[in-house]
Amino acid sequence: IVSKGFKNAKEALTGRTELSEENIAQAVREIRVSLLEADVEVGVVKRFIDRVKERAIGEVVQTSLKKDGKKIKASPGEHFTRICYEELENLMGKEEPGPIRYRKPITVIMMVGLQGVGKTTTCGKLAHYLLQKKRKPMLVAADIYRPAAVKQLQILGEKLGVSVFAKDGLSPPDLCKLAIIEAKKKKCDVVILDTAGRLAIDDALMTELEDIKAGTKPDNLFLVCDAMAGQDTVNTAAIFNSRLSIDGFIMTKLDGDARGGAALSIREVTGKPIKFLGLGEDMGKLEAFRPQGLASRILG
Amino acid sequence: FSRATEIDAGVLDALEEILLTADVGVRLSMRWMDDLRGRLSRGELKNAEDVRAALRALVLATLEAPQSQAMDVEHLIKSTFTKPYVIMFVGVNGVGKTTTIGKMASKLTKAGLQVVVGAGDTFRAAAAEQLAIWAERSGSVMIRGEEGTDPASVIFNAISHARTIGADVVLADTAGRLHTKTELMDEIRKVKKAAGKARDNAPDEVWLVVDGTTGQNALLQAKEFHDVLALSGIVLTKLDGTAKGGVVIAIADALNIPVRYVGVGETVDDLKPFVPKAFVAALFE
Ligand SMILES: Nc1nc2c(ncn2[C@@H]2O[C@H](COP(=O)(O)OP(=O)(O)OP(=O)(O)O)[C@@H](O)[C@H]2O)c(=O)[nH]1
Ligand SMILES: Nc1nc2c(ncn2[C@@H]2O[C@H](COP(=O)(O)OP(=O)(O)OP(=O)(O)O)[C@@H](O)[C@H]2O)c(=O)[nH]1
Ligand SMILES: [Mg+2]
Ligand SMILES: [Mg+2]
Repeated sequence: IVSKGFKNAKEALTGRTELSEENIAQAVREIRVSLLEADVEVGVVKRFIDRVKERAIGEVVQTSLKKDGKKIKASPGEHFTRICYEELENLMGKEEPGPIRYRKPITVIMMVGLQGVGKTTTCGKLAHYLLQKKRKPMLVAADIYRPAAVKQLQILGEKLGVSVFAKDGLSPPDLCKLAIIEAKKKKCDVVILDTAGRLAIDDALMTELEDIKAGTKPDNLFLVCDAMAGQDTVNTAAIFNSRLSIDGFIMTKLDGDARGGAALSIREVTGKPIKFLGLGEDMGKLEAFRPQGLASRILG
Repeated sequence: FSRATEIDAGVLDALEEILLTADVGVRLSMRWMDDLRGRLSRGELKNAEDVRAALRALVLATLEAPQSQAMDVEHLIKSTFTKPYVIMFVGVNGVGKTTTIGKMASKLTKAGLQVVVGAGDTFRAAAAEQLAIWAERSGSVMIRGEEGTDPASVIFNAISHARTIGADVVLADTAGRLHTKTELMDEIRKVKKAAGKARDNAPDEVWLVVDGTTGQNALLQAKEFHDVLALSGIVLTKLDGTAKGGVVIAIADALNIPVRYVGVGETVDDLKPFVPKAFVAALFE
């Protein structure tokens, strides 16, 4: 899994007997390029590199203090690589002991995010996941704007055998409140709210999300993000988080070759956990987040 | 004298940050910074203003180079001898292909042209229903197939129908697909071939739709789709958000493919021709 960036970093340290300021600087330059190519945000990269440098140089000082000639067991290249992986895994956070917070009598999951990231598809996948956990989910078609959005969710619901709540003429906040009443009548124990894609800078639509949240009190407010998102995603995630206080985020389209650096950036900047990973268009393609796989993909 | 070099470093760092945060990409940014650094040290650039102007010129030249091949699509359609003019829309999932076709259909209908849209996404839930709403909004004819039909035959039928009724343009929608999926790239190659069977030398254009919020993966998307289909243009969507869409600069530099249109919203009029000067101004503001 060691990509070119990492190979170059290790090469900068081959044949060295210990980590020094100069050869660390070269290795760090390679890692910086690799992380930026992976779409990790500029500020996040800078802070990451500073921490890695500090640890790597700190360990040079440590080993040189050993007067009995005992050196570090691993080669400097391997040692540096291990520092990078550890710092990255710390940044990613632990696996979520959830990933869904359940509540009686009904659990509410609210899905938000920019346009086209995969919210509607992921709603279907979550319903599938919940069915396998022996729950009775209901899908709620609260995107009343996008052409055929309601139909899209209805088709997914039909394929899964899950009921879909849809109603013309209601605002999304009212529709969602009514859906929960309906879900209780049908003895559903989880409600999944699909909302329309929107820009973080669209005040009216962000207010609509705040109204949906206020009326449904979701236990799980998930920001859905596209794995191929670039530098700006950190800014939009920060706004979604500050206005809605998200519980976590879901990364979609990881079945391609997008490195997914946005995941790292969003995690660092919001402090919120990654809950699920989307790995394809079919309903089974959803996995609860585990840090190891994503770390090596981002570092390359 | 060392004070001047201190100022230079600060200016260059700030400019590099603008490029990086705009998704221009680290390799191209570093190449340009090296170029500017060299010109500064040789005295060809004297101060911060010179450096800024030089970078803007580099970016503008990169974006304008492929533009000379591109012409106004309305003009191309109206002056073509081989009707209908066929434009195929491709790209990864969720970038805005279907919505862009809706906007384009409306623009061309308002310009007095007869438009047929082909519902080439036979896979995703409610894809045809979504396009049907846009066809209705734009006053264009939609040709679709049954769900799960082979998309190549839908596009073949759309072009054949357009020939029969003497329509001016066919806008072919296709399903979103990740460029890493071999069987899906084989499928899109077949769709292009089918267009050529329906009318000699169709399609006239293949446009890659790129989401303005995408990072470096867009360059990989462009390379792969270009290899398989020979792209004639890019549509950059969602520029009404805060992302700068700088990855199209890297695409222009690496592949010489021009951006034709920019999507700036979700309603029918939110499609504008790409203007390099305006794009560069927005990048540096
Ligand atoms: N390859 C892949 N495609 C995905 C994944 N998740 C969603 N998609 C596709 O991405 C496209 C957009 O998905 P939607 O679910 O419509 O996205 P959305 O966020 O609901 O879009 P809006 O409602 O318009 O904001 C569709 O083509 C989906 O099939 C994934 O994990 N992998
Ligand atoms: N803000 C904004 N949203 C856009 C723009 N273009 C498209 N969208 C939105 O992006 C979402 C996805 O658009 P689609 O047209 O379904 O994208 P697609 O590429 O056809 O998606 P798939 O067919 O599923 O791959 C929808 O919510 C659109 O309204 C744009 O220029 N600006
Ligand atoms: Mg949706
Ligand atoms: Mg589409």
